[in-house]
Amino acid sequence: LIARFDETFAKVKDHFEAGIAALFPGGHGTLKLVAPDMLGVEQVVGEDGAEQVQLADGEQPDPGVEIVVKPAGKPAGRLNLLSGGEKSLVALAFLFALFLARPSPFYVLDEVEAALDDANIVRFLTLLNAHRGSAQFLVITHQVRTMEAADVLYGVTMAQNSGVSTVVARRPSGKRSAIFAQYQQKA
Amino acid sequence: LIARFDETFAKVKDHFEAGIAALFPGGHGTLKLVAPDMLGVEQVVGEDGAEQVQLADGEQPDPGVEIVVKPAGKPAGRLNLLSGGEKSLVALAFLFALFLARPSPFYVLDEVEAALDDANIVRFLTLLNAHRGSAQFLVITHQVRTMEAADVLYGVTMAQNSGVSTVVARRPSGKRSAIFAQYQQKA
Amino acid sequence: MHLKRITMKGFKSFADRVEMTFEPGVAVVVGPNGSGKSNIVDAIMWLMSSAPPSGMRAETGQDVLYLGSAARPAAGYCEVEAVFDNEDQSVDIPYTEVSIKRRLERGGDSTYSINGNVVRRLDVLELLADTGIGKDMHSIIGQGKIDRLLAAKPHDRRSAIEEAA
Amino acid sequence: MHLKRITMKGFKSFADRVEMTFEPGVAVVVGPNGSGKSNIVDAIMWLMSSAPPSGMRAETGQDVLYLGSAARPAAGYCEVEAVFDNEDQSVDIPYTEVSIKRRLERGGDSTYSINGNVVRRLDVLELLADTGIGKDMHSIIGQGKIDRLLAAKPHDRRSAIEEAA
Ligand SMILES: Nc1ncnc2c1ncn2[C@@H]1O[C@H](COP(=O)(O)OP(=O)(O)OP(=O)(O)O)[C@@H](O)[C@H]1O
Ligand SMILES: Nc1ncnc2c1ncn2[C@@H]1O[C@H](COP(=O)(O)OP(=O)(O)OP(=O)(O)O)[C@@H](O)[C@H]1O
Ligand SMILES: [Mg+2]
Ligand SMILES: [Mg+2]
Repeated sequence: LIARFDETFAKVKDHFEAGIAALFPGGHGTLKLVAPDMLGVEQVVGEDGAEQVQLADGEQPDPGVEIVVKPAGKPAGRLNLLSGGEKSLVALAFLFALFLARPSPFYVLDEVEAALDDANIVRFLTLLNAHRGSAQFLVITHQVRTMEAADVLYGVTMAQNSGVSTVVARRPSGKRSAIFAQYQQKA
Repeated sequence: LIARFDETFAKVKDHFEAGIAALFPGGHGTLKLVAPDMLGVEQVVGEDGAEQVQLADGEQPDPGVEIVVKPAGKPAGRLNLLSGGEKSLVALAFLFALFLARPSPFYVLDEVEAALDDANIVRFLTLLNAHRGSAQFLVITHQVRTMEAADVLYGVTMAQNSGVSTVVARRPSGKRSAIFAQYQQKA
Repeated sequence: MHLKRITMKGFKSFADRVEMTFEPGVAVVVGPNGSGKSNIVDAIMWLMSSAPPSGMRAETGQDVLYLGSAARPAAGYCEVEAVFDNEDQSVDIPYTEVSIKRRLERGGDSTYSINGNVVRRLDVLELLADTGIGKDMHSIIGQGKIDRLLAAKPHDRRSAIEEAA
Repeated sequence: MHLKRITMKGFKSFADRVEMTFEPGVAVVVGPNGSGKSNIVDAIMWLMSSAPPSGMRAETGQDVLYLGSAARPAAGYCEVEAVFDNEDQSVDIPYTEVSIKRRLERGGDSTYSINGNVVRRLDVLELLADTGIGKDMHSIIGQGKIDRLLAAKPHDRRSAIEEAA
């Protein structure tokens, strides 16, 4: 089990580093295994006299996963220094790294880009576009740029004060926005 | 002190009801005083034999304030039924009701309309506009419609990868958007 | 394996039967505040995950039933179905199409079925586990939940990776 | 009484001195993610409220000092000043302009001053209480905090109204 975790961790880490490079031009980030959370652990002295940590029930606790991100020109480290939009981008990089390590038949993203400015919405959509061929995405949004990225658009409405939802599907107008056409050529 | 609370509560309630009527066309909402939270209270029997609640230290706990909102055509009551955008609107109605009851020299709103759709952003801005003359607002946003409502615009930037913020003020282009011109005539 | 369609009836604001068909690629859902977009996500969570009612913004299991209004009575039952394309036989079941359904009667319990055969909830969760839709449903990011991943403890992030292993 | 200007230096990403002048009406602040918009709100909270460091997204009091980068050393001190117009004498102080300032030295303590006179933190908070900027700063809604008001308990909403009384 540990061997499989290590292998998957290495994959997620690689994908995360690539995701951060795409979302934070000039910046970098990585995942680190860190000493387990000290809640509920005891310090015991092993036979060899070295200090070890173990869970109250004698198990060795597993190391946790720490996220480290450094946007270009900014102080490194702690996640709590990041802005609202920067935090959303880091979370998206981590999610897409998980998706790549273990693909799922479909993904649902409910207003995940609400805190992003225009330039970062385009970076998010470029990341989304890179996976368009290999998975299904259901993306809920109020952002016009995200609507332009759709293969198919669903409009959810309630007839005047009815309180009952209906859904209408429609093909987006032929013009998938220029941003994606440009991306398609690159990909 | 209680008399002052009752008077202020009545004012906040009136403003809240008006705010909900403006933000939820066809809907209504109000504020209610509700039995105090039963945490830390004891049931005691008074001299007259009737059951009373009192705080562990013998004080009578004050009633709390409950928010009740019913959008048009929808089930009444519980706040947790509301959508993300509906919750933001209710919170804004409550805030503006507090502002009206006790004006402050200035207000700061940091991306409060991030969850709103276009029509509700306009309703929020109409509410904001109604107070424009009597207070100062510092509104942080990524929404274009909100930028159009500005008397003055501040652009915050960091020179390429410098990590150091600078601020540039500029007058918005003369055209405060048509939405507000229309509002101004009505007001 | 990909998702072909989702059908909802009597679930939250979907009083009438609504069907959404899907193709591979990006489907974008738009609509006014309060129109029912996040209720679709709740329907998917209700059908496919082991989350408690709070995972679908409900206090009790019965809260997902259409509550009714002045103009229309409350629903007596609700039903959500998802149909997957299994041409690639990624799910070890001898069908080219896999349908998963959950039905709840008001005041009663839920019944689950796979391709029309009544099964237990556990059977549905095990079927989905093979497909990569993990127990913790990391492939579904609810509204306002994007930042929760960063706020999680290092140990929780580890279990997200363990699930992907 | 209204806010005339805010000045920041050495506070978070405002390494260089930055001044923002205000007039009555609506000032809208825009800029890319991470450019420093919410840091302005933190500066106002740091100067005018009694909130702990977590109210300004900081772990310790020293976290608000500009941390520096490869190209530039960390700040040795930070200073935030707000100047109010008091023409209407709404604040009982014999000046037509009221300046409030807070300065923090790295490794040291904060000093507060009103119109150049060193005062205690309590004096600043009492001065502001007269103006309607309550202790709990309900007039400042930080990023992502709009929904907290609804999630609050009925008792907390009561205290928000009591403060307005
Ligand atoms: N059991 C139920 N019966 C009827 N209506 C319900 C039920 N549960 C929730 N609703 C209604 O569904 C609406 C919320 O829908 P939802 O959260 O999906 O909106 P949304 O489209 O995601 O909006 P937003 O853009 O604001 O996030 C509420 O207005 C609520 O009244
Ligand atoms: N003490 C500090 N010294 C230097 N830089 C800091 C300090 N504290 C925070 N920062 C930087 O400030 C930036 C965040 O700024 P802020 O939260 O104001 O962004 P914002 O403009 O509000 O962005 P968003 O639109 O995403 O909300 C971070 O990138 C962080 O590195
Ligand atoms: Mg929603
Ligand atoms: Mg911000």
